[in-house]
Amino acid sequence: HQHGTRHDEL
Amino acid sequence: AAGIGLLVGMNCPKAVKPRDVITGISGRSQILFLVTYVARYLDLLTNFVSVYNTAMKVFFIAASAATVYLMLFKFKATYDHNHDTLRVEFLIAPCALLALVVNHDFTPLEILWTFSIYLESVAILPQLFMVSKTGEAETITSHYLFALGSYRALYILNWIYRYYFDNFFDLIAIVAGVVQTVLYCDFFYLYITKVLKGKKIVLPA
Repeated sequence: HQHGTRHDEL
Repeated sequence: AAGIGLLVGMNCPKAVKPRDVITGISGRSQILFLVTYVARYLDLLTNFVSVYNTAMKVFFIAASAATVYLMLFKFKATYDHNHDTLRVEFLIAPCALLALVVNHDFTPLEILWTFSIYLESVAILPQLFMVSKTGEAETITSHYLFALGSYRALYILNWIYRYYFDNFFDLIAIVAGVVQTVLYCDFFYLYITKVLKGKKIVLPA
């Protein structure tokens, strides 16, 4: 799993 | 979006009874939500996700700023500040400290994003405190709070989906989102057992 800083949510 | 739209709409000058909404809403929570959205959506300038994503970010900031403006300036006289007394510095300071310590990346935008996630999870507390002090909530206030709480609760389902099918998870957002949803649980219970049965929320003395 990748985790971290993909801020594509609101 | 429905919740925040409802709040702005009902507070507008032409609404039938704007006073009912203003008196039940915590100005302190609304300021915390405005700070939350501004701190989080600074990436409007640096990170494009989709037209929908950009439109919703602009909507959240604009609607939240409009709410704060209507409450604190335009309808200042009807804002029930006597019951809105939770000290917000006790919420903001720990969130700021935690964001500096627990984050994905020690950069200004990332720290502000993290701060906004932590702050949003507790931003409803002045509102819940206000409801507990007045001992009641107008039905329209209840609908607004339910919409606001559902927004994060529904994300939990989305995160489970993304974990299994998108191989992605963000632990900071998940933990804060679960905390946020737990804080709404008591209210959700009152909403389902009272408001949906046509009664307004009145707490025992």
